[in-house]
Amino acid sequence: MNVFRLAGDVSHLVAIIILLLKIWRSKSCAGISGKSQVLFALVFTTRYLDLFTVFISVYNTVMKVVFLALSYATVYLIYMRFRNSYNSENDTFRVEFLLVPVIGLSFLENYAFTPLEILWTFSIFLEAVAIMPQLFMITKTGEAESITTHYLFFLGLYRALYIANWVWRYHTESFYDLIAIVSGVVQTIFFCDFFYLYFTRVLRGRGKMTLP
Amino acid sequence: MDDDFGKDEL
Repeated sequence: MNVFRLAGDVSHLVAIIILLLKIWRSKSCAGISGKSQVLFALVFTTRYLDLFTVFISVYNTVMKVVFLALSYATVYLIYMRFRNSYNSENDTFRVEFLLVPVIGLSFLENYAFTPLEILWTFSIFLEAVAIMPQLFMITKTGEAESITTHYLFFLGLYRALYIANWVWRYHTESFYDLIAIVSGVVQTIFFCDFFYLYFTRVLRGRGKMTLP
Repeated sequence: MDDDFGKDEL
């Protein structure tokens, strides 16, 4: 554990809580891609199966359970509790275009051809692209509420901090995990365009982020 | 992959 890793995990947690509280308080999930949230729940589910096989640390176990619980709570709020506010007509990204290549890649490129390892690899690859339905939705509607952009900012910050964590670990422990690093860099690149808009538009005090 | 090889990350 290093400061980048801890800050990354905290950013991830903050992002998820921001989204959950936004939906809960406004009683609306307008502008939120339910598809992205289902994909994230799937990411956590397939990655954290090792909760049943190995114990790493109290921190590790608690964070995994919290991420799982919060992601399922978010999906519940979007598709059950506040489904009337869900903009399904704008959430039209074809998820199968992500799932098919990701499933294929996780069978081809993994550390061991075992069910748990393949599912872990699947979760890493899927996380890299899971935000695409949300970004697609923003592109389609041309705008995002500022609170949604804060969510995306912390989610992107989490990925950027994990890269710093890997650089740190490579230098201090000679540790590197190529699958995670490549996927993590790809995932972070998806956020670059968003980061630019976030800093140039949202932080200038406008209520919404509108695309040109 | 060993359990001590990266699985401590979330």
